[in-house]
Amino acid sequence: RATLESAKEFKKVVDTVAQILDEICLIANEDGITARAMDPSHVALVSLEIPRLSFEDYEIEGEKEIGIDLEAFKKIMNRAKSKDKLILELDEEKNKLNVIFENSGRRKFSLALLDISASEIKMPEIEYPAVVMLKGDAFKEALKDADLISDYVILKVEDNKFIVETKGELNDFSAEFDEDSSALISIESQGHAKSAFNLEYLLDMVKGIKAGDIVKLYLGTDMPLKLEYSLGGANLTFLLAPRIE
Amino acid sequence: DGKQITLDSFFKT
Repeated sequence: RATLESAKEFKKVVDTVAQILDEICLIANEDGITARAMDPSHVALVSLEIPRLSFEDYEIEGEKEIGIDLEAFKKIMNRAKSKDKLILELDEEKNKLNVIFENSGRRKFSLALLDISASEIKMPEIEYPAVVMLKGDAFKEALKDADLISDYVILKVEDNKFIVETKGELNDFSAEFDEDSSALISIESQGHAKSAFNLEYLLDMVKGIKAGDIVKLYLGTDMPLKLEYSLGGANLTFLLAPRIE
Repeated sequence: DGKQITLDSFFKT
């Protein structure tokens, strides 16, 4: 049984993960809740971690695997109201996850569990030549700009600048973040990094980002992008395979 | 704009 203070914040986590995955197996143990899975095409990986400290209340015996249909969970979470607390309660007897919104009253959905097991995927140990921290909404806006021009985007680090660029048949777009840019928090690089990515996936991954959030990007040349940010007490990590010439 | 590859090859290394 786990209680989160803001159902509405957690809704954004579920919304974002559901953009990429159809189902997920949550592992709940005394450290908190984690989950990791690749999308069916193996282009993207999502890793979710909600430390025990993020919960207002957390009770567990042993370790539980909770298979969830994300489309159904998302629909339920969309019913969260701004002052609702969220209680997630595993009913092993009925094989359901109770999703409870608590405010002046108590509204309870019982979500049927899926018979899926947790993936054994570990994050690959990739050494990245460049790490960029920047304001999440600035990154998201640059991706939305690029989306007007093409269906892919190139993310580059060169000369202590982070560049988002794309070329369409007729029109081009680029956004540069250098040390003078208030959106750029830090940039560490050993040489250049340049990789191309599908924009639809990237836009799905940044869906939950709002003003004030900070994203951390790990980049290389023709390497997967690693993207990290925190949302509603959850740490989200994404990997996205590049497009290669 | 290139060809989309998968993550699989990065897990093998």
